[in-house]
Amino acid sequence: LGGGSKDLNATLAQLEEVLITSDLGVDTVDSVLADLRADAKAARLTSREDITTCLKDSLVRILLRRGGQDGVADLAVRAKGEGPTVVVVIGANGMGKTTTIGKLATRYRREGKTVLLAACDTFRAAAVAQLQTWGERADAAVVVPKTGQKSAAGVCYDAMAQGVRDDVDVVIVDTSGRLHTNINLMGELKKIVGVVGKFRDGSGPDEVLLVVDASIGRNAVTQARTWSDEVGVSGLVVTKLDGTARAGFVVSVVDELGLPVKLIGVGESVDDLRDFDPVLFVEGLVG
Amino acid sequence: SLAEKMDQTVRKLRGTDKITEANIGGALKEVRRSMLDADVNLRVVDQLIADVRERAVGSQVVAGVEPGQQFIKIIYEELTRVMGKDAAPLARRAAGSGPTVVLLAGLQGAGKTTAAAKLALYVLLVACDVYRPAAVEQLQTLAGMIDVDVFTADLELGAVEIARRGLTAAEEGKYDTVIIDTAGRQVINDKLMRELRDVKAATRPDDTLLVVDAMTGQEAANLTRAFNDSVGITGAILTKLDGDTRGGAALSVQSVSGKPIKFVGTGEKVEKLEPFFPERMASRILG
Ligand SMILES: Nc1nc2c(ncn2[C@@H]2O[C@H](COP(=O)(O)OP(=O)(O)OP(=O)(O)O)[C@@H](O)[C@H]2O)c(=O)[nH]1
Ligand SMILES: Nc1nc2c(ncn2[C@@H]2O[C@H](COP(=O)(O)OP(=O)(O)OP(=O)(O)O)[C@@H](O)[C@H]2O)c(=O)[nH]1
Ligand SMILES: [Mg+2]
Ligand SMILES: [Mg+2]
Repeated sequence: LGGGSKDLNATLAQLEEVLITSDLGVDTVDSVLADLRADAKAARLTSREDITTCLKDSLVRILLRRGGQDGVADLAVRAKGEGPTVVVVIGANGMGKTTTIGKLATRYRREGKTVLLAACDTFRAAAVAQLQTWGERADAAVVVPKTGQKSAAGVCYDAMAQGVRDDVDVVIVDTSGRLHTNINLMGELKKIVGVVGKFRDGSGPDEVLLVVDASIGRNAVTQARTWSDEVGVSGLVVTKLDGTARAGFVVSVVDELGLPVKLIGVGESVDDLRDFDPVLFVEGLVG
Repeated sequence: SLAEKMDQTVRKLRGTDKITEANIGGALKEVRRSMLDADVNLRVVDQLIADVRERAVGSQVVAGVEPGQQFIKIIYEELTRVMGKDAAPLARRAAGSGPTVVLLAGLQGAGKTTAAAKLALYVLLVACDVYRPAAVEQLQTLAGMIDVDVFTADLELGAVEIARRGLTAAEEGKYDTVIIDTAGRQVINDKLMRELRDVKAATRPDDTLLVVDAMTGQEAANLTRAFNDSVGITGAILTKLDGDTRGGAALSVQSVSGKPIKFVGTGEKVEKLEPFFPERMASRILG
């Protein structure tokens, strides 16, 4: 096992189990534990406590170094007079996009900002009605598809036009769930993002947030990589962290792709949205 | 693919007449890594590896069979053994003994409401999600597409009372099957787990199906155990298999509960439901 005391090996074996069952993935676990073995030997750490603390510190360092300034990855804000800040929310089916938008809209409203929601899921049953309910809860206007309007990009266009005309502070775009393997839906998303660019001399949305459920396994890394390559992702939202899942994929995504985690969802109510805290997160991961 | 990674093993085994721990040790490690990468739960993987080792080590290399191929065949057989030999059908009550009742349960966003519509034949759907915005409307819209009836009642009555009344309506309306859609819930939410037990007690389902997202990581084993211990399941539906996730969650679900996956979801449209085929899933997981 690369040399080291019996205690070190026993502790590393236990930690390997903890990290694997937290969904860090074998490759990430191997590299993290290799570094931990080296650090522990260099610092002559032998107790399980000290070695675990060393692990947590190094995981937090990864999340801070790769995940944004001081680990506090704020949401982008457009300068005054430059039109609305635009946040496009994407992700696989059922991850929590629509609910996160409801919570985020409420947060912006509490900061005194005006918010417009774009209901660009023109496919799924009752998707628009769901977003409208959240719009009412958050006190945000909602632009919905016109009767028979199937084009998600078309709805986005209408929302941007209204947002610019009414000088709204923030436009949040809800999109339908989509798997990164669906080429047609990927094309649809690129169109939506392109529409935003039409209203601001070609520059894209201020945020493209990829929403991922905490219980997802290694596929989360593939999703992040694919969407990042295809449309550009500015940050991650990890939802359902109020459950037992620990979202270990975050470590791989942040380390390998340098994507910051901006927000976390911890429940189904309007207040269940928090900023990402790397220290608390690692505490939950390693225990 | 795993088969390619096993080339080393195959070369080692060529010219030998017995599979020993020495000559398959490396291969077993490779299989373990691959299954963890496919999101199979750690404990389930370790049990599988132990079973494979027991069968393979000491076994004579069959004349005329490539030893590496024989080894892969053992892995594949152990996998399918866990996943059941044949497709398992939906429970069906004898004619004249009232409607067959199917209860759907699972985490948030797994695909329960969509699955309810997919399972519909001569069915009454009962809308028992009293929490999610527009949940009832979603089920009604899906049902409307396939001309199936939905029983709804005032949300204030609560899930248990709605389920009870839905069952009465089914008996009076001579429906031959009732499918009960419930709200997504986390296993550590005691109040909601109790609600689910109460819905089950009130409706005595012939099938209680756990709906699980195929992308679920290590947590698949925990959530299955929790739902099975707390409520009792008779089978599962694995959704979103139209993506590129390998779906190791399938193995975890079946291994932990001892119950079969009965159906798989292969898309968002209502016709995208197929019976579960163990061998197909085994190949997919092994990659
Ligand atoms: N427990 C918990 N549930 C959540 C959280 N975020 C969302 N949900 C629930 O997850 C389910 C799916 O949420 P949606 O907002 O509809 O997800 P979506 O990504 O918009 O889904 P699609 O549009 O169908 O792809 C709902 O039942 C939400 O209430 C969270 O942080 N914790
Ligand atoms: N690609 C794909 N999407 C699916 C499949 N099954 C369901 N979905 C989608 O997954 C999302 C969640 O489905 P729902 O039926 O709302 O899930 P749910 O379990 O009822 O969610 P809650 O009631 O909020 O707990 C929707 O966007 C569905 O269209 C599937 O097999 N493949
Ligand atoms: Mg949505
Ligand atoms: Mg539902």
